[in-house]
Amino acid sequence: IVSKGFSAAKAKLTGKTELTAENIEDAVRDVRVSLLEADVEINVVKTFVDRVKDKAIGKVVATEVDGKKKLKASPEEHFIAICQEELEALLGAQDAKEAQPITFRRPVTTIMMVGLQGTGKTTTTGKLASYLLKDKRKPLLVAADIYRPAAVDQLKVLGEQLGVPVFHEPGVKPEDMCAHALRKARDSGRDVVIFDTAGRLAIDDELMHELEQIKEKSKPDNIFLVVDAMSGQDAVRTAAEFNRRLPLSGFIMTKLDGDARGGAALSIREVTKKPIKFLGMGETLDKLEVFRPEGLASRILG
Amino acid sequence: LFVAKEIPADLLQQVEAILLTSDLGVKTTNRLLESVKDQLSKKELRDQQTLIRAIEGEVRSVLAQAHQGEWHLPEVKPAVILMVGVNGVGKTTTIGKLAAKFSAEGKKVLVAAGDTFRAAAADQLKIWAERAGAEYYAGAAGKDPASVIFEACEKAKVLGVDIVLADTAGRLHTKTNLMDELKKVKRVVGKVIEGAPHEVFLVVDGTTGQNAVSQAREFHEALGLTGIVLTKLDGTAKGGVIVAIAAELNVPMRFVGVGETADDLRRFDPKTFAKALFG
Ligand SMILES: Nc1nc2c(ncn2[C@@H]2O[C@H](COP(=O)(O)OP(=O)(O)OP(=O)(O)O)[C@@H](O)[C@H]2O)c(=O)[nH]1
Ligand SMILES: Nc1nc2c(ncn2[C@@H]2O[C@H](COP(=O)(O)OP(=O)(O)OP(=O)(O)O)[C@@H](O)[C@H]2O)c(=O)[nH]1
Ligand SMILES: [Mg+2]
Ligand SMILES: [Mg+2]
Repeated sequence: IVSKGFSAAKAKLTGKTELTAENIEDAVRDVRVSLLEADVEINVVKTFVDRVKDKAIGKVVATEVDGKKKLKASPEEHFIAICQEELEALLGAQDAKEAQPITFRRPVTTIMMVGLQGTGKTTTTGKLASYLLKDKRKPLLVAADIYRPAAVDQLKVLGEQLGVPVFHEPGVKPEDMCAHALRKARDSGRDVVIFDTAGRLAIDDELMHELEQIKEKSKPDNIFLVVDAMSGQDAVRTAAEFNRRLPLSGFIMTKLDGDARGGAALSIREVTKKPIKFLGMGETLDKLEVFRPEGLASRILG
Repeated sequence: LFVAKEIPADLLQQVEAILLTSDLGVKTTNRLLESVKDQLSKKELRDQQTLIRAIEGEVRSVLAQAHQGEWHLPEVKPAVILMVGVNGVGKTTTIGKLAAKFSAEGKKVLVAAGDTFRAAAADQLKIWAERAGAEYYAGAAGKDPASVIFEACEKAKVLGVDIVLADTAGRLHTKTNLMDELKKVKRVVGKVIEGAPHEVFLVVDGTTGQNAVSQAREFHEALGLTGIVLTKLDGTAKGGVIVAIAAELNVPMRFVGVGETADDLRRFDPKTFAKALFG
């Protein structure tokens, strides 16, 4: 990194330019607008852009053709490239160290799926089961959504499609059902248990308490918040509250097979500091990918 | 963002924050500020209360214009309402609520299980039909949705029902083959019942950000929407993206979902909605 004191004039002579607040001003505004249009939360946009701007100003970059192969890139383009790098780093930083998105434990690993209504928890439970089967594991699914019409049937159908057992006890509270399921897993040689819970609002105190009860009784090794890629500004508030109450191991963003930009991922990551674990890329059970930051970063930046 | 020299910087920032965090989006936020700037005097633009009330009024008028007044069930029998939208937004649950509402008004309702794809979709709808005391029609799993809805409409005529509520599978608007499937459903119902579908309602999740505009645009272009239902407004999201939808497409907002039970449905009211944005 060349010192910030590198003069602009000297830089020009060597085919280089120092990035200044002035020559990247348009790019900064464009990035702000683009991130807002991508549904990144407004305070996160401000923090992120200010931080990248501070990093960028004073950098000396190549902006002139060096006669052979270097393309002429404007200060604006350099700033955008720095944004992409920073965005990737923010989205995926610590996860590179974690080789495995799921924390496993012997003899039984537990995964708890939580989130707002309709985000894709039940479908993703099926997808995780499919992923675990490929990893030579023996999942057991728990239909702990006792409210939604045919929620238990829905999970049972997915279990049948995969040849994976689904545990459900009619008339039993979710926290007890999940605890019984762990016992059942141990007794029947299943090594991963996934709790599918009902969708709920973060402001529904009674239902949030139910999640705390499940966590209390079963101590899950993984708690994943399932978030819809099309979520808007409010995603941050939901994620913060779920994280405050539980806390979360990470989150899974679904429905990325559409054209939603997915900016909520940046907001949630920035505010909770929890990692993105998986991406849902379709309606069928094979459409689950382990999270990689590059694709999502360029999608959010637009 | 919006550069208005007449509005003091901190007030502008405050107002922008309210609009943007409510998911109105950059474009709509700028448009609203632009229009009130023309309506208000220099002095008024510096007063927080006046500025906010003016923007609220502008939001109300954009929504009212698209709203075109109170909605009434089409005067045909049976009236066919097709529910469409992306995955997980609340289509099936909204049909359950509408079935309950119309049944309570003394109408005979038939719900059609047009989602032949998703696990237990037909079972879910059947439970809602039972709760509402509505007739129910489903085909074999995996059957062509257009055929199922066609048969449901034939049954509706035989039974003499007043309203058919046709459920469809959730689908992302970017999937051409799935959008074509919906176009086929629309064509086919028109063959069995004159003028059907009489209503095509797009269901939009209240927590959705700017993608809702893209959803509305594509579904409108493919099918011609006659109304929008905004769900999950019992949460903390404001659903402001419908202001952008109203301004751009002029499709009326018809209902709002405020919970998961049969009673949790309200008629959309532009004034109430605009007020809640700033409340
Ligand atoms: N296109 C697409 N659809 C998805 C994806 N994940 C889930 N879905 C769909 O989203 C809809 C809702 O999925 P569910 O699994 O029922 O969601 P849920 O969170 O369990 O819903 P509740 O239990 O009611 O809160 C279904 O139509 C799924 O097929 C995805 O990655 N892409
Ligand atoms: N809080 C709240 N939840 C709602 C509302 N409307 C629907 N839901 C919930 O959202 C989830 C999804 O509802 P569905 O009716 O299955 O949505 P859908 O659009 O038919 O889903 P797919 O058919 O899978 O695309 C369920 O858990 C519903 O109970 C609402 O107004 N408020
Ligand atoms: Mg579910
Ligand atoms: Mg449905």
